[in-house]
Amino acid sequence: VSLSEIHLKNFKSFKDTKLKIPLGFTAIVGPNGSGKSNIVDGICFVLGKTSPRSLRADRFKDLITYYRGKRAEYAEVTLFFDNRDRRIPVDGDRVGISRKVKLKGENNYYLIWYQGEVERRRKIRKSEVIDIFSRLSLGGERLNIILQGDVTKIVEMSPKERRKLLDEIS
Amino acid sequence: VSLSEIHLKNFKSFKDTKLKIPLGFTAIVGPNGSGKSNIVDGICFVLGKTSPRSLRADRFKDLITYYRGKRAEYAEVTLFFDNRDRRIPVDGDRVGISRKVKLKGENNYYLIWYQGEVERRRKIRKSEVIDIFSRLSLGGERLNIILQGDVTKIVEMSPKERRKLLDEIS
Amino acid sequence: KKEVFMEIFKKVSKNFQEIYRSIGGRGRLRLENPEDPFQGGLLIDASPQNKKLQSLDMMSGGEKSLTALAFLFAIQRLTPAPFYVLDEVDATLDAKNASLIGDMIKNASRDSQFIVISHREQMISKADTLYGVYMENGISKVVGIKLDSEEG
Amino acid sequence: KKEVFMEIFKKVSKNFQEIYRSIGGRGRLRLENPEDPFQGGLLIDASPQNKKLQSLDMMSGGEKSLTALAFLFAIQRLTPAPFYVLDEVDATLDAKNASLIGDMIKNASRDSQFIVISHREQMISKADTLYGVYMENGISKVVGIKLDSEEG
Ligand SMILES: Nc1ncnc2c1ncn2[C@@H]1O[C@H](COP(=O)(O)OP(=O)(O)OP(=O)(O)O)[C@@H](O)[C@H]1O
Ligand SMILES: Nc1ncnc2c1ncn2[C@@H]1O[C@H](COP(=O)(O)OP(=O)(O)OP(=O)(O)O)[C@@H](O)[C@H]1O
Ligand SMILES: [Mg+2]
Ligand SMILES: [Mg+2]
Repeated sequence: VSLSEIHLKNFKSFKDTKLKIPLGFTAIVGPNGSGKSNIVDGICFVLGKTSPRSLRADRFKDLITYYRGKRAEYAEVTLFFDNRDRRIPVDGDRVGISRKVKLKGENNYYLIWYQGEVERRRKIRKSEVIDIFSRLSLGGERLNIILQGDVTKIVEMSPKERRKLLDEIS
Repeated sequence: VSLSEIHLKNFKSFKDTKLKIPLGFTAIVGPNGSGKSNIVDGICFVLGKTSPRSLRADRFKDLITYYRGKRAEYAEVTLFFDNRDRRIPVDGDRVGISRKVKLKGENNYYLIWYQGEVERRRKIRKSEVIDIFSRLSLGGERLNIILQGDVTKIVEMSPKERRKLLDEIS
Repeated sequence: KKEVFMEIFKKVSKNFQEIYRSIGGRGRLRLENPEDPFQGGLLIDASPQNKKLQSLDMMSGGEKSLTALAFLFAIQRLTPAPFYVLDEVDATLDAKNASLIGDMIKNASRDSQFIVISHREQMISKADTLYGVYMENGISKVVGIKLDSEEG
Repeated sequence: KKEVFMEIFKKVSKNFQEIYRSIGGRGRLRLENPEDPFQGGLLIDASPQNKKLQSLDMMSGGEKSLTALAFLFAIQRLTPAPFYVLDEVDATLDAKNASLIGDMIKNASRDSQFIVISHREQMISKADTLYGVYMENGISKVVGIKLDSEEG
């Protein structure tokens, strides 16, 4: 399984952006404040981060794009995976996992797959999402996402917390 | 008054280094771990930092150079000032303020001045040092030293703490 | 006491607005309690690159560093300390902003000495004097790389 | 359970030693309680640039980042996750180490996708694909700067 695309809709400073992620080494550059770390927040959002603070927002509603004095209705981020190896237990080559938060407060996850050209989606529980990601060694306390300014946290965490990183792999 | 020289003797990774500081903009470069931030710790040490932790050491004795399995007897850092404008209340063009910590635990400050070519020094109390520096708007909670990784602290401190920075100037 | 404080506050605010404009945005300082400043704190409102005015929390890493440095220079312009030591304050800045802050330090270094540690070319190239630190068998040594003309 | 853990620990330790040697130093992982690993934690002993083995606290900013990244790659080599996201992990590195970490990411990107945000030339130049983010009237946009050959 590999990540193939990130869709950000009304998420922070992104109104409607699709980012193809090829295999290998992808670099993202840009001026200060242009929105690079917001992409990382989007990925963490789908992976199940529970607190808005960990997404650099006071409340979930702050994640929804604020533009020209108005906030959009909802924010949605989708991670599309190349699932040809079927490591995600869904019968489809292209599978998406998305999270949507509405201004009114709803906060749901969706599974997206394709039958031919037709996109299908169904709401799934957060526990199912966490389970799918943990089989892929994604999310949780794993080291696969290092936030800006956080790189030395691995060295600064307690020996017990560090050992737990190895427990996750066992 | 201006800073004219920094002397580091057995201070962290510096055995015996004299650094001339001219007027204007001085940059210090070098590989990771070569000792650049240790110079900053040396300056903070003389300016009166009370906790070893704020000098990136567990105890004061960790500030003393450890080399080939042996720790030196003492560490000493001296800041020399060009005092031609006599803003430091001492009759001398070149005045030094130094701090020395011994392996056995003594921790003293010294005032250094010159009569002709002869160097004179006398022990002074910490409160006298703090007083000299605060007349020069140095030390204390002022912003004139930004430690590595600390630049955003000004933005992250509480509004009250920020106001206190202006109190210091009044 | 209050008059002296308000005088300082007005001057630093004016400096902050000017400096913030030169880094491309709008910034201002506000008192929580203008009637009795000692009862409240000092607020920073800033909108980098002319975005809407936002809370400091929502800023990016680089925007926070810029805002912090603008505040530092606003105070330095009013009451310059003899010297400033800045240890890798440009670590989160993009190339343009690292160069901009380098220029600001160069300007400010007319009134105060600046000792700046940096790995960034945009900063180092603006210095009058350049020292290199290296380690040999666990001991740090310093060598002058570029010394100002008077140093010889 | 303990056997599985010890198997993993041995392999990650070996990786960590190898990786640390390639960044110029000696590093090793140790268990606080080897008899019953779940009662204790995991210690990192490391001496960058062949200085004496020192506690992590005494390291410089750059040395801490290098040690942390060596640990991350040691785990990635054993059980590569599908993708990794690294946001300015090279901010405190000097030019040589930024380039070294760029090479490591390039190597590791054979087994996992790496999405890396950086302002440093030594890192960016090693990427297969390069995206630029910019802001227009407060809204972020993305443009492809360098796309890998297959992308066309
Ligand atoms: N809900 C929102 N609506 C609109 N804009 C937002 C929202 N939330 C955050 N932003 C904007 O996103 C910007 C921060 O972006 P981000 O942190 O991604 O920058 P960056 O590219 O990582 O910069 P740096 O290089 O300094 O780290 C802020 O300036 C803020 O204005
Ligand atoms: N008492 C001591 N005796 C000998 N060496 C010491 C002592 N205390 C600290 N050191 C050494 O100083 C080094 C750290 O130096 P410093 O933090 O100044 O590096 P730096 O040049 O700022 O690096 P960076 O660019 O990564 O920030 C450590 O590697 C440590 O070995
Ligand atoms: Mg960022
Ligand atoms: Mg340093």
